[in-house]
Amino acid sequence: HRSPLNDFQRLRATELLAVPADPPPPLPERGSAEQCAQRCAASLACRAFHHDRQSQLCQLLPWTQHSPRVQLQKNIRYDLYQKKDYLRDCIVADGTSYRGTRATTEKGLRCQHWQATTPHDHRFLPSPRNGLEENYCRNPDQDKRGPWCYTVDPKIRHQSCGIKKCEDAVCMTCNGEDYRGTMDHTESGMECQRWDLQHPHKHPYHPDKYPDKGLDDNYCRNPDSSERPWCYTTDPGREREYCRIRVCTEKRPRSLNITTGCFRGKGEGYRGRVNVTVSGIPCQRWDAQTPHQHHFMPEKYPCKDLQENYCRNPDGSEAPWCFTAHPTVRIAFCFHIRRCPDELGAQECYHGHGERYHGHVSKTRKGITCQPWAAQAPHVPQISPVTHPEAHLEENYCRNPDNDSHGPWCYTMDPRTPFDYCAVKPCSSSMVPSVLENADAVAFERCGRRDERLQRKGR
Amino acid sequence: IVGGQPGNSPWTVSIRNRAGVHFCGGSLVKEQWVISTRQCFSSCGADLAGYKVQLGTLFKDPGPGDPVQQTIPITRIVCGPSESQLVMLKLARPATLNRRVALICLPPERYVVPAGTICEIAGWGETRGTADGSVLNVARLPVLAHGECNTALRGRLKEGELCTAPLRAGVGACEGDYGGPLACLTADCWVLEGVITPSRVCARTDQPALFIRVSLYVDWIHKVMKMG
Repeated sequence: HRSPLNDFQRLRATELLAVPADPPPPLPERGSAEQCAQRCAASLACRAFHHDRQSQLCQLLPWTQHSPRVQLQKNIRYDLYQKKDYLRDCIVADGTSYRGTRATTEKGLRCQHWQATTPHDHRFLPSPRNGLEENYCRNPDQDKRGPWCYTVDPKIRHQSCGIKKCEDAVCMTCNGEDYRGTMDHTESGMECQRWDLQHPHKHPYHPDKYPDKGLDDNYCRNPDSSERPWCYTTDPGREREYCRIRVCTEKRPRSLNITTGCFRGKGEGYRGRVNVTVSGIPCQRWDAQTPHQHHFMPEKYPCKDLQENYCRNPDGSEAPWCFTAHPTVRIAFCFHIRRCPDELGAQECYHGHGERYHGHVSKTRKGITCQPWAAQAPHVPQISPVTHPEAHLEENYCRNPDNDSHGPWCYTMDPRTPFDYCAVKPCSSSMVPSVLENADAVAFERCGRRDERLQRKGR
Repeated sequence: IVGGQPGNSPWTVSIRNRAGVHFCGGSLVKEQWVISTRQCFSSCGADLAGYKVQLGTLFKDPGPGDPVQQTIPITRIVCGPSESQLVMLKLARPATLNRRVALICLPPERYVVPAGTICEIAGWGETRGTADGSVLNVARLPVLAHGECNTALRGRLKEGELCTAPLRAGVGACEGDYGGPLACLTADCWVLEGVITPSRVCARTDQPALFIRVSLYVDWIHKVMKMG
């Protein structure tokens, strides 16, 4: 049930460019990514492949990003798959499969080329099958201490390279939600299922849906705030299992932006004392299992501050939340805690709607740089110095050429934010006339109508 | 909704997180645009990959065979003017309008809903045991004059807020309803006059309920839709 893609590491929208002097790779062939992986795995020369998702073509490559005279380049057409053995800087088991480029021993001695027989004569000469390449550390004799090499020091024949095991190479803090290492086996030794595949286990953690969770290839991760990193397994009889990852002793946990009177983002750093839901139900203590049973026990989540019955966000939910003391209401968000202000402090002010603001502020309230009014990118402006010559649309300064009632604004340099209001505030002496006016006769066209029979039927 | 009844509100949408769990409401103002409240979202630049809106169903968690349900990914969030606490969500594709999915009208700019106008709130939020929480509930609330509300709140009412009159029976929005509509019937059409915003207590008796006054931000809403 394992996918042949398990042996590969994927880089999305990436192409591997080799210098023209190299022999050209074979012509592309039709196939799914899994079929390409099968072909590449079966070929001794193949180390990576490009997969064109649209045309379902793959091109096998005899090099990886670590090969000389090769460079990575963004290309939305291709996904690049490279054999893990050539990319890892840690070892699995005794490291026999290690094909990395480490070329110094644990004591810092330079390795002798495998094809050389001086200063040390030996029998491990390179062949297409044994992976003995350049002077890279290898383990051709299944040495228990892992990859090694002959050294260039005539007095020291060989030495271990001291390459760490993958489970020890990258450590984790707290519950390992930020673990981004390359461990791809569970604690019982089962191989992990790739996050981008739905077999043998169907699951909701598709990498596209969780771009911030690092769901790369089939590496152990903790996208759901479990106790430790885990993965779905390639065994159909075992859905998921924890991985054994070393806990950091040297690294301090990433410091959260701690707040008490309000919360930022999703409120993972909220450490205030609100302990009641908006509907007035007290929160259940985190160390209690009644009325609701749960796995967020304070001792298992040392970095989440699950004190008393305070609203907290230990699992990356939308906002701080708690289990409630009401048996029929399991969880409630604490949206009644206000959000901390997240806008830039304004240095300048404007009168009225700011239609006569001619200042030099050129950043939005979120700190994004304004697009010059005369520019055509990243946004094609509908208002420009040409269309509004009287509006003083100079440089990228905030202006209000359309008399927007919410103040000066600008097009922004962020491709995802066409326009936004600026970091300027209304002057305190400025009086804007009351907006509350009497209702005029109004009419609507194609909205606000519903089938009232459904309403009656619903009731 | 506390004190409501199961009902039909074809412009009310359920906003679902990556796990598919409902967490806030919203209103469909254009085939590809939903209005909700800032409090429901982590930031104005939040990556909402995996977040979706669900439309066209009365059930909070409809079965896979629900024939009229539409689920559409959210592609972008745009935050409103700072004091508005509004957000607009752009959908990955236009919603299909039908008997169960409809657009709600936007009020004219700076329009003031006359006191006494009957409006509706709708949502899949907490009912506090007053109704079936697995279906969309709707409750009716009359609009309170701005001056009267300001007096009741000892002058703390902002122009960008809209009040409904206090009721003896506890009727109002609650957790899970935030971002949803206060829809008022004007000229035979339902108009999005207010947006439900988090408050400290649900459905407090004898106290006016506060909503974001949408008519103040209609120019911004049109500008966002125009600029795409």
